[in-house]
Amino acid sequence: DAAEELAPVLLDGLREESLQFVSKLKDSSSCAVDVSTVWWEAAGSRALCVVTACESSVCLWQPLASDHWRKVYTWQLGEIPVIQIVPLPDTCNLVCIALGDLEIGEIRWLLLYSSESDSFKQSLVKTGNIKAVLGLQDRRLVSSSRTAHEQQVGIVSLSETGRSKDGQTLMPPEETVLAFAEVEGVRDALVGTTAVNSVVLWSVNLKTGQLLTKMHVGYSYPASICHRAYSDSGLLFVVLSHPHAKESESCGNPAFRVVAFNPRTGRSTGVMFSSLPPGHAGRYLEGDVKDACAAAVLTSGAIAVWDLLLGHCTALLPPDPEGAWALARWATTSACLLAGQQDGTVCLYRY
Amino acid sequence: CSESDLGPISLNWFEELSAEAPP
Repeated sequence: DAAEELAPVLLDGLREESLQFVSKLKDSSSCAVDVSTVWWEAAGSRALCVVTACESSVCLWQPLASDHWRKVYTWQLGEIPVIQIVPLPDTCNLVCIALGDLEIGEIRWLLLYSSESDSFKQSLVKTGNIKAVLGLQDRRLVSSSRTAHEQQVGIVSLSETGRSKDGQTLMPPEETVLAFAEVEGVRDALVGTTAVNSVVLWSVNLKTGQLLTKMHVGYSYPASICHRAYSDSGLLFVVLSHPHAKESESCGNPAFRVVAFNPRTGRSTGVMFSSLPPGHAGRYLEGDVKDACAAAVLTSGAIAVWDLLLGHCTALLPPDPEGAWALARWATTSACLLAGQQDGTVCLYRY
Repeated sequence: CSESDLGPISLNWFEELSAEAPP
């Protein structure tokens, strides 16, 4: 019955891809804060597990046969609420979370301490007024934080045993960095988007990360957030979301945009717009990008999915009768969408 | 995207910018 109720609505003429309901994970705890996936190895078997977070705890879910799931472990956190899960690519038995009130105040690792004793632990990575954080390849984490007088941007690494290793300082721009993305296809290149709508490019192969260039996105779409970056044919392509964009006649109501930058000149051009489905009222609230797939929760309570290369909306999950959608995340591949509701329910869809 | 819009394009932009940037 649940599958039938939550069947995605395909838009007219866009029937190449679709979302198929797979499973529902229901935790007894309240409001879902975030959801993610992590590779987890225990008792000699390695599986892609789901991690769900509410304000006071984080749960690890293990797949069973026939699309069923079992809650394996719950980390109870302290008084500071969980704000987000920070996915770490290519890691196993390690979850990173950000905690805070209005903004991130600390970052913690949650990990399996010993597979033999099946014991779990958590450790503090960083504290401060943290504005943005991203998990990088090779068990690294980049973050931006502000003190009263300056901004600090840095990378910390984690050893196999869960200890934080020496950090790396990145040259900060004047304005606050609000999001990061690794540049696919260019080792040691990292981009960030700032509070005044610039894209900052770093090289992180030295002890001090060089700030290579800063390029302006343009004033039409303020407060752009970078989700993904890749290099192709001498250009830097950045996927941006626009939580504060206004509707226009030419572009509709844009949720995501692919922009091509020439890093040598700083000039840019918009390549593709992914707008809200025609006739769909509301705005972009929050979303996630994996490969060429983007998903976003809209103010209407629906989740929309786009093919970023085509600029087409390919599927729309209407608000569930029991509650609006609150979270949309891709699993480690774009083949699976994790959709969270405000009451803590998480639904898995095959895409 | 054309060079007239974006200026001269270099396939080695990352190496070139890294060499030019202050350490």
